Amino acid sequence: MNIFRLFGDLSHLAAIAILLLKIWKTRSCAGVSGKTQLLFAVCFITRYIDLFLHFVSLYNTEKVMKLIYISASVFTCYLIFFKFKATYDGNHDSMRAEFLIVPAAGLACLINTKFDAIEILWTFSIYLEAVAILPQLFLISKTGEAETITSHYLFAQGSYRALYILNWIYRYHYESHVDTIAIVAGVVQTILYCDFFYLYITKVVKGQKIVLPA
Amino acid sequence: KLHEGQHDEL
Repeated sequence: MNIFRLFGDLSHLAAIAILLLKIWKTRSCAGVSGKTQLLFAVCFITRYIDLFLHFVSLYNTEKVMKLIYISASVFTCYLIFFKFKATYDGNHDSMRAEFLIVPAAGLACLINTKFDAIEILWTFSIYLEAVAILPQLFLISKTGEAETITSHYLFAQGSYRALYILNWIYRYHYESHVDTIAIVAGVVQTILYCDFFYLYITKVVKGQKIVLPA
Repeated sequence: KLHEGQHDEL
């Protein structure tokens, strides 16, 4: 474990917590893409499937973190699609998730480190995570604005994989560890946030709201 | 060194 990966995981936890708090406190999921949250839930379940297969006692933080990610993302989907369904902005959350899932699944079958079920699921989860935020960014571009709390959520969510890139540089240099598939997908994922990062740093930090087109 | 395909990150 290194400082970049530690802060990356903390940033990821923060993002999940910020979104849960926003929906729970405001009792509304306006401005939140339910599709992105569904895709994240699929990512966690397919990536941490080992938790369900050979359940090992919760002997380390990693197992606990995996369970937190899975349960928090499923609970977020429950809040969006059931509890606060009336506030779900289905009209603007209109990006076709199939256009993200099918290519990720196809690519996972073509480019992977080992052609076995667990590895293909892990690879699918990595590819899907890289594009899972697109419905959320699409929704913001359709509504033309983002609530400040949602901007903080997006900043934490984007920072997590950006920090993981630093972690991969660190591990390459000190541990000669390379996980090419995760690195390439992580770079693509972070690039997708660049536009938002620019708006966040030039606007939200100064107390303004993000309004599109900028 | 991790054996092939083992991923030790979240």
